[in-house]
Amino acid sequence: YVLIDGNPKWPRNDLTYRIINRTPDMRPADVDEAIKQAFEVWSNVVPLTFRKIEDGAADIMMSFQFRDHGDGYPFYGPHGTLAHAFQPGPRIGGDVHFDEEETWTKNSKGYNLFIVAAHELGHSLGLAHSPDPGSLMYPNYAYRDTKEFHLPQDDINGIQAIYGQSLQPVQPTGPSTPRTCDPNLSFDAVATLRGEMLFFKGRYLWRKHPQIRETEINLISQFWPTLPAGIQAAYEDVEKDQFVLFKEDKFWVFKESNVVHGYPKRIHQLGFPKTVKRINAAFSDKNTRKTYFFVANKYWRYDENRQSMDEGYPRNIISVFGKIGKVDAAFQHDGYIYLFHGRKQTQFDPNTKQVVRVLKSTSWFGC
Amino acid sequence: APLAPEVDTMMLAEGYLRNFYGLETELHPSFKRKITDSVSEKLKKMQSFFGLKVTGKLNNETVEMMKQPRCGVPDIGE
Repeated sequence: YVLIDGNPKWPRNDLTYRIINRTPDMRPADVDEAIKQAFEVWSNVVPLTFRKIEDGAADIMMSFQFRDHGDGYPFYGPHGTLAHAFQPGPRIGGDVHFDEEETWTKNSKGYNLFIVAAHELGHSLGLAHSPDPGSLMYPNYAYRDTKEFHLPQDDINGIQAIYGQSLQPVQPTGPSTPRTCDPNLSFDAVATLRGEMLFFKGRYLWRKHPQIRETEINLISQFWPTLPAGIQAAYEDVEKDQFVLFKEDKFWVFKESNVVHGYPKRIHQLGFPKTVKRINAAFSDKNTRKTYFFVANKYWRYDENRQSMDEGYPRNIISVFGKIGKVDAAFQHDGYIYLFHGRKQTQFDPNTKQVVRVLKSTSWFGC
Repeated sequence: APLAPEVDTMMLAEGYLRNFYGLETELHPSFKRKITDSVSEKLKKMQSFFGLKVTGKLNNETVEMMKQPRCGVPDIGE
């Protein structure tokens, strides 16, 4: 987290706010609810209270503004800058302005008002932008599931550095952004996509290009806003230029960032028996167009050309891939198959049917 | 390989750096060289903040980051 220069903060803990006007994009009650919840994000973790008033001057005035609105920071139409806020202080201090020309929603379409309002209120309370891509105070917009929103730990640490800990008996905690070179890092799913490697973990994914040294971490929702967090398996269908992702008994097919019409579907439509509740890992052999699905200690093989499961499956993983046991994630690269389990990955040669070597799961990141 | 940025990309970058990294508007043509250095320094700050490869040069990765919707509050204190 980063505090605003000079560490400005409110001198009182009981603050007022007022909603000056509302966007026509949403029902007024939904605007009020989104803003109320945005305040609660912060009041849940520090000893601040926010009371809504209908008239007069409030500490934090919230409004939807159009283009040049007299504060020296004009908006320039849809996208680009979505909103801004002023640091704690009198008059305009603490005020939040939303760009009226954006499409504001209470879901994943357009820009979610709750998420943007919660971010801006972080500024109103004294937080600057954080370089942690998982934090609420990261400057770029990324949709996240608002029904199960938990303020990330980076933001909790920041706001508590200004106002102290919550008065609740149990201190609230939030999700932390995983560290790229954490030796204990394991992955939910790994897949190739247009020459890059994608490593999934919770709400995050790492992008690694074989010819670029740096690894980039992003929120999954930045690329596929409609996907839930916690993807369990993924593979690339190179021939169709599609990307397939699995969570619990559902799977999604994406073409670039758009979900293909008709998805998500149930995994049983691929031919799995009803006893299979989720897929642990998957990879697709681009040469044979056979896709391998790992479920507990067994694996299935699916023929992408015939669009059906091959006969004679499931088989035991141990009978083909050696003593790997359960597989968390898998992908094919340069003719080898890499099978991930916990902190380790096994490099397997499908031609000699032998394990080549065992590596740390993070070996691709150059840690 | 990164492509050479087009002219409108350069304008986008200058606007972005002006808004969020305090890049000063060029007031006098003779300061051109200095301004270019300034762009490079601001780019480095921006690339460092977002965890991009710090080159001080405008590459595709940096431009893509600049095109993302975002908050209007600058990423730097000054």
